Amino acid sequence: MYIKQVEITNFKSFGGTTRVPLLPGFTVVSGPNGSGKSNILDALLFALGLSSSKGMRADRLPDLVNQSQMGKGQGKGKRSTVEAAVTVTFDLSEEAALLATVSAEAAEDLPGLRDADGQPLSEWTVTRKLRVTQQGTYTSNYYIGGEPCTLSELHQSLSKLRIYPEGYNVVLQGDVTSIISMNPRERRQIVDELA
Amino acid sequence: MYIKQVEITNFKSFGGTTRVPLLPGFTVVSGPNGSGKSNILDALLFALGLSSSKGMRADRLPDLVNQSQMGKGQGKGKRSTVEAAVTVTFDLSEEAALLATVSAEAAEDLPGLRDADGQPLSEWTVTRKLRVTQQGTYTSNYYIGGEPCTLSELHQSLSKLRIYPEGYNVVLQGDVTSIISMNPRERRQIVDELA
Amino acid sequence: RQQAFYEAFDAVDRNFQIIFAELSQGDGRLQLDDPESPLESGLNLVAHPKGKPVQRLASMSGGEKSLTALSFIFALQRYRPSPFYAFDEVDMFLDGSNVERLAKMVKQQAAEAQFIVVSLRRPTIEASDRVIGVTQARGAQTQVLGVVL
Amino acid sequence: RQQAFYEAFDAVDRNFQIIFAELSQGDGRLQLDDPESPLESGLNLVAHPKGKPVQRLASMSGGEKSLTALSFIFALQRYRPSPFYAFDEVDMFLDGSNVERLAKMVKQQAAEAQFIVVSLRRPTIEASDRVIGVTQARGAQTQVLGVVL
Ligand SMILES: Nc1ncnc2c1ncn2[C@@H]1O[C@H](COP(=O)(O)OP(=O)(O)OP(=O)(O)O)[C@@H](O)[C@H]1O
Ligand SMILES: Nc1ncnc2c1ncn2[C@@H]1O[C@H](COP(=O)(O)OP(=O)(O)OP(=O)(O)O)[C@@H](O)[C@H]1O
Ligand SMILES: [Mg+2]
Ligand SMILES: [Mg+2]
Repeated sequence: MYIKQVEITNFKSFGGTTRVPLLPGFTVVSGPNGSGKSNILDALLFALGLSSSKGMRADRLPDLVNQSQMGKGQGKGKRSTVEAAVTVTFDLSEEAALLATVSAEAAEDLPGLRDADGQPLSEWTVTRKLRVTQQGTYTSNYYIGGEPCTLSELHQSLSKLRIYPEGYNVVLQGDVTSIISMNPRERRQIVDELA
Repeated sequence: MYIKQVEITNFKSFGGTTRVPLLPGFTVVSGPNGSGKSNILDALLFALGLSSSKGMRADRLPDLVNQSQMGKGQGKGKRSTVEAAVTVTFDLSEEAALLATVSAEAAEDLPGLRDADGQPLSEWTVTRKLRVTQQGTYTSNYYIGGEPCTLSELHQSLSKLRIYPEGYNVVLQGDVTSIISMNPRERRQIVDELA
Repeated sequence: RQQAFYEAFDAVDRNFQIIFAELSQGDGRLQLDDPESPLESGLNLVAHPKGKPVQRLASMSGGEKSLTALSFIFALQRYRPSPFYAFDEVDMFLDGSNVERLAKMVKQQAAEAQFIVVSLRRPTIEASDRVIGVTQARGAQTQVLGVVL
Repeated sequence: RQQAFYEAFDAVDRNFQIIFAELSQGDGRLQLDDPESPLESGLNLVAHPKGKPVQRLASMSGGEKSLTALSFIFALQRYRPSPFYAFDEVDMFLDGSNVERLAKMVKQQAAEAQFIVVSLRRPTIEASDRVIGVTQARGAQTQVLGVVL
């Protein structure tokens, strides 16, 4: 299993829709300071519900919508809400081959992993949409395979894929320094959470 | 004026006596992690009295003595105190040429800048010695041109050379990050101190 | 609960020792301040980089600290493996040869899991399977450029 | 006292604008939260990197923040010039072309004052007049190797 694509729409420094194709193995993302490298990781954390707005370097969730979009909302009666969305597509072709040998009832599948006829799909998508009104109020919704779901349902499914919110599999810019400066008790609590 | 040499004895990772020759212009110090690059800057801060032990990454002043020296003190009645010392030599040949045209009384010289006959020297040295006894008590003394002086006398002389403790002319590893994370009032206080 | 903690602690400690030795050619281990009551105790990273006496995190150099902290993060990850990992400029404090050792370790692990690594350092870029270029286009929007390696 | 503060603030602000423009090709300035009572107010670094809207430090990227903080440090130094400067790995957050711009600025300033710069980055090493190599010899002692450029 691996992440096949991250599709980013109006999120932080991404205006319009951008597709970031990914492959298994070792991929480096490089580019000048301020070009948007960390924002790609923030998009991943946003869609999978693995971080708070503070972890994505924003004071409030609405700050995550691309700035140039915010301006558009104030136009002459134009659309009054603006929307940011991120879709993460996982490639599960390896798992699907395994699942094909087991009937749907026997396997404790992930939601959205089988099509209408019960055949395993080889892709699994998670989407999060953030809509902000002109007054600044907002709604944020999660979807698995196009179907709405709650954050805790999403976390349950992700933990079946061995993706855990406290798993330290995403190390953000500055996390190494914070491990160094945290006190010994906080460091022990990290192991505690994993236990 | 520039720093011509830093002589380091039993200070941090420097065992024995090491001379670091320096020239005017742009010098880079490079080498592997943990090899002792930052310790050279700490030696400079130590000798000129520009930083506390915390600024030199040590809990107490005696931690600045080279570890392998500390062991020697416990030997069979061997010398019971160990000593760390740093001497900074400034080249003042430009200033000396200027001073030669002025008599000693008229000029408000730096201490240690003229020889016995009143002729300007082209070098000025500052030394600091730290002696630690076996019980862990310590003494720390400053010298200008070999003559003992107090820290405030040293600071007075340094400010004539335009070297100020709060001047930000030494930017340590991590200072850039701390400017970023300090609050706006603390940042304003930096300008206050300069005023 | 104490049982579960010790099981996790021992596994993470074993991982830490292996990983620290691979990344820095020294020895390191995790140490509890008060092993009698682990759920109250503090956890220290104790390491002895190649050829040096044992040190706690506080007296190490910037690069040594970051290599130790990185080994701890990787030790936690090995305890609960995940299908993908994302790192954001974790190599910035390291000198050339430490960056190479880190990149080599990531390359080995990439046979089992997906690694997405943001980096500005040459040895990391050279060790990767492919590079995604990112740049700031007109009007400060991020543009992603695919790069084939 | 307020008079002296304003004199220092205006000079540092002017320096900051010049230096930030040179290092990052954008515009930046210092801003007091409460200009009426400067001795109580906070000081913000406001910058607008090339082609972007104006931002405060908090919403910038890691590299943009460090370039802004560096410009502030240099602006303070220009207000009270000194015969020597020492920098310890101030270029670690910067991408290749920002490191080059910083190294160029240091090289220009080095005509008037002595600069001792600890760095692991290639553009800084290449722009310098000479390099002092430092290594860990037997028994963890630091050894200094002179290098002629
Ligand atoms: N009193 C001491 N006696 C012996 N060694 C010491 C003493 N104090 C510090 N050290 C050692 O000096 C080393 C750190 O040196 P320093 O911080 O100068 O490294 P550096 O070259 O700046 O590395 P980096 O590139 O990682 O910043 C550490 O390994 C530390 O253990
Ligand atoms: N809501 C938003 N709308 C538009 N731009 C935004 C928004 N939020 C953040 N940005 C911009 O995104 C840029 C930061 O991008 P990011 O942190 O991803 O950079 P980076 O490539 O990681 O750089 P570095 O190498 O310095 O870490 C900043 O310039 C910031 O102003
Ligand atoms: Mg970044
Ligand atoms: Mg250092």
